[in-house]
Amino acid sequence: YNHFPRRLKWERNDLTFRITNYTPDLKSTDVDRIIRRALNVWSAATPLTFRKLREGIADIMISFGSKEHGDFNPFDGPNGLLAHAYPPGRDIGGDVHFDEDENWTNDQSDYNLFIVATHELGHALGLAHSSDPGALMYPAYSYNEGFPLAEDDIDGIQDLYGPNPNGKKLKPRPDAPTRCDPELTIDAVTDLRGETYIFKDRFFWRLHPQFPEPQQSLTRSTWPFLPNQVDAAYENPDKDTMFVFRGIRMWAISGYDLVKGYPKYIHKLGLPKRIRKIDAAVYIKDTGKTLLFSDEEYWSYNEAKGTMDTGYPRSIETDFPGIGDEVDAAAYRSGYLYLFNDKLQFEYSYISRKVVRIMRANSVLNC
Amino acid sequence: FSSSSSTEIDDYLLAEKYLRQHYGLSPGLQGSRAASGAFQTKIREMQKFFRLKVTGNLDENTLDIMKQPRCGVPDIGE
Repeated sequence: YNHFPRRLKWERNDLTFRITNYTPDLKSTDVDRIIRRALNVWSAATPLTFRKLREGIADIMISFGSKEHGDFNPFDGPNGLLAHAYPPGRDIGGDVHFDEDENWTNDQSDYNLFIVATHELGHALGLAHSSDPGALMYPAYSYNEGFPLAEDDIDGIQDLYGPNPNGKKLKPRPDAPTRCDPELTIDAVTDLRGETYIFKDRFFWRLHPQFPEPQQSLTRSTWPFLPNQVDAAYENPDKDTMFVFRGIRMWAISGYDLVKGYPKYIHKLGLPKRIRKIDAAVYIKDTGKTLLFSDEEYWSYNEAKGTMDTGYPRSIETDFPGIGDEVDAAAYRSGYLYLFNDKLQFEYSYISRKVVRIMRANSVLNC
Repeated sequence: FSSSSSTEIDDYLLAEKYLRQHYGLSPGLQGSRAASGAFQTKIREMQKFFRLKVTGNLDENTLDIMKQPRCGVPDIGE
């Protein structure tokens, strides 16, 4: 987390706020409720209290405006800049401005006002941006349900004001996974346009062959239409398309865009209805087949014909002896299949049909 | 500008606006943007903040982040 220069903060805990105008995107009662909910998040973590004023000057003045809106810090129309706020202080200090050119919502259909308001109020209380992609105070927008503060946010605000005197234990949002954690397990792995994407919880690491350091991002910052977490993913390079699985649904993605007609149900591939989840998927370039792993079985899908191969499902343990009976994620490279099970990664030779090496799962991240 | 494609020019304009807004890049022409020391210094600051590989170049990862909707408060400094 970061604070503003000179650790700007309010010198008293009983603060006032006032909503000076409303967005037409939501009922004003909804905006009142959202702002109160956002303030309650910060009260839960600190001794701060917030009293609402209906006129006059409050510490935190909240308003909606577009383009140049009176502070010589203009907004930029739809998307891009969503909102901004000023660090604690008199006059404009502590004020929060939302860009009225955005579409403000109470859900995830567009920019969620609660998420953005809680972030901006963090600034109004003295938090600057955090580099932790799992923190609420990370600069880029991402939608998430549940309590919005991560450990990083809580540490940052309590560094300024101390904890809530009622000692109420907070359940922070899980932090971003650390890549070289020896206990790391992964949800999915896929190649994509020459890079490797490793999915874990709400995040993915992007690994470029020339750069040893993978870049971690929030999945929904890059693909907002995807669910927070994914079960499996693979790329069909011939179609320049990545397929992502979560539960019984699958998404086809070209670059950053969702392919028309998706998401679809996984049963469209020819899987029986009893299958409720794909654990791992991998496209074998040399055969043109995609292997789909679910529980202790796997299927082979013929990408060219768009049909399931006959003679499946087959048992994972029988065909891939030595890796265990289930697979978390799978990748294929130069004649080797990489099958991830829990904290381990098995390098399986497709030619000699046996496991030739066992590594830690995090070795895929150059750990 | 050299005979860059219009996309590259758009990317540099987007980057320059982003760095002015969030990293205090001073306004006004930066000479040949790509080479200007100030421009590259700010790119490095931004790449460091977002834990990207610090190259000083306007690479794809860096541009991806610059295109994400975000808060208007600067990432560094006043």
